[in-house]
Amino acid sequence: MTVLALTMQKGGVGKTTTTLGVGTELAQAGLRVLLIDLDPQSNLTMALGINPEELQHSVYEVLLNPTAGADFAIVPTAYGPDLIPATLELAGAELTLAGRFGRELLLRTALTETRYNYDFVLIDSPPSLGLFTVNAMVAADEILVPLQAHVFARKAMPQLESTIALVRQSNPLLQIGGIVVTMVDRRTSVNQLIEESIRETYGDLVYATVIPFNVRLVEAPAAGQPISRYAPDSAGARAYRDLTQELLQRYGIK
Amino acid sequence: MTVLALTMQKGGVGKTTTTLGVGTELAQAGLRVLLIDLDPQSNLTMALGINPEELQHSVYEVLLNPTAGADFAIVPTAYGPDLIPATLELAGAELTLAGRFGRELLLRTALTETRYNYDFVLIDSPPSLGLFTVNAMVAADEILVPLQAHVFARKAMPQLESTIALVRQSNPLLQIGGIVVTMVDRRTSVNQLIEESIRETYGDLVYATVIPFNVRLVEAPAAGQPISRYAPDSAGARAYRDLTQELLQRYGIK
Ligand SMILES: Nc1ncnc2c1ncn2[C@@H]1O[C@H](COP(=O)(O)OP(=O)(O)OP(=O)(O)O)[C@@H](O)[C@H]1O
Ligand SMILES: Nc1ncnc2c1ncn2[C@@H]1O[C@H](COP(=O)(O)OP(=O)(O)OP(=O)(O)O)[C@@H](O)[C@H]1O
Ligand SMILES: [Mg+2]
Ligand SMILES: [Mg+2]
Repeated sequence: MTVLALTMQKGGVGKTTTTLGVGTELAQAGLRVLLIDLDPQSNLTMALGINPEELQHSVYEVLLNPTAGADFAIVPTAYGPDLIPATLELAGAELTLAGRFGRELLLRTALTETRYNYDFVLIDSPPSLGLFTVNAMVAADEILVPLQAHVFARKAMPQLESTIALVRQSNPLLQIGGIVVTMVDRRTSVNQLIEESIRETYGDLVYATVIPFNVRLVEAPAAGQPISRYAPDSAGARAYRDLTQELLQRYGIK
Repeated sequence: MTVLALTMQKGGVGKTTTTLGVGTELAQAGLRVLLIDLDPQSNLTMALGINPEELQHSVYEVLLNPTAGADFAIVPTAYGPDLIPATLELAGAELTLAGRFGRELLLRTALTETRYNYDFVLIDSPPSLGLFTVNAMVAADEILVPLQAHVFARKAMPQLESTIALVRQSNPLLQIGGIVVTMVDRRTSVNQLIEESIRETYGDLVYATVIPFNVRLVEAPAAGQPISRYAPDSAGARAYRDLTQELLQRYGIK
């Protein structure tokens, strides 16, 4: 069983879209998958067609009382994975939880039992290196980094790596498991140049599969459906299928 | 003199690009402009061709000791506006500053004198509603919201509005001064639909000028130049010129 944290503090690089794309493809492949929405924006929850305002429980309560475990907050989705959703309550929680003892360990503690019910757990992080992202990193086995082929995202890697180094105090084996280049428009030469720079620096960590800019991926969240259901023949859906196949090979599955 | 906070918790919507685009156009129009980089990613600082690692002072020190004012941390840029830059130190500061008395008022206090040396102060916020963004909102007269015409960004507006309502406890006159629709690709029907929805809900608050998706705006940060210098004849540069003209009309200047 593997816990992956989708983290990159640069905003809008495809963290949520990749958590959803890979998560649903893993479930379609027959694996037991849990997705966790750790972003107060609740984008992952919305993208699965779930209205955060109608939920009984959420990840906020899981963090608030980690020794009670996480099972009570799990909801099934219509697309295969289970979900621990986020609601608005999460928005003010970072400062509230900041004063707690062991504040970086809350999520990992809550997942102690829950994680063994799944083959994969994917955690969608907010665009920051604050308490929620650190909780995701402490709970994770590896980090999957979605990286837009833009300058600001490329320049964000060193800061991400130094945060990972700090988190190793609580999670010694944590490392970057893979980097996925996202939103690539083949017509844009700057995308090519930046993709090359990423491959040069990070070598085999970078997945061969690249996620193209595909308008269906902009539309799918409006329908509350993952790309594999909204537009299964689209370039976006194909790319996430290919990426998931590659990921399964890396983790020695199938 | 007007202080504008560029805030939107959804990541990657064009906050930094708009702070820079409008800031440099205001300076070109002969106005005295101060930009403040309040994002630990230091993207605004980098986009102005400044290396955060070479700086003596930064916004972190301004927040740490607000009664010393902000002038000491101001650096000139090659493009007109002055800048209070961000450095890596800012990354850990949110949790450190969270315990301070009056933690939401730090930036406003620091700008008490400094603000009167400028016609416009623009503050670039990180993609969150945490302490830095709240500091920007408390210090601001109005909020300028860059809004990508995507579902997740559109759905982020209510949460932003409720945060503004909370901040009014410290800044009673705070309101949204304007909304700018960004990264619009005329070929993408979902962009049109979402832009229409934004205009329907927010009416005159939404600027007539729309910022198109323009690859020059992806390239410019790599050159460390604002769009008005990197590609003055591009659609991106034209759009920020038009937007700034519209903004000046709203504020009754020229
Ligand atoms: N490959 C793609 N092609 C086109 N649009 C995409 C693609 N991937 C994501 N998007 C769209 O771009 C926007 C940003 O993606 P997403 O929200 O997944 O990024 P994020 O990193 O989770 O953002 P945040 O930092 O705010 O959490 C979304 O509106 C999404 O629909
Ligand atoms: N109109 C545009 N056309 C094309 N690319 C754009 C446009 N505006 C911004 N960009 C690019 O898109 C990315 C996101 O923009 P930017 O970094 O300004 O957003 P942001 O809201 O400041 O992001 P963050 O939430 O991480 O602070 C950047 O790489 C930028 O170069
Ligand atoms: Mg997201
Ligand atoms: Mg920014």
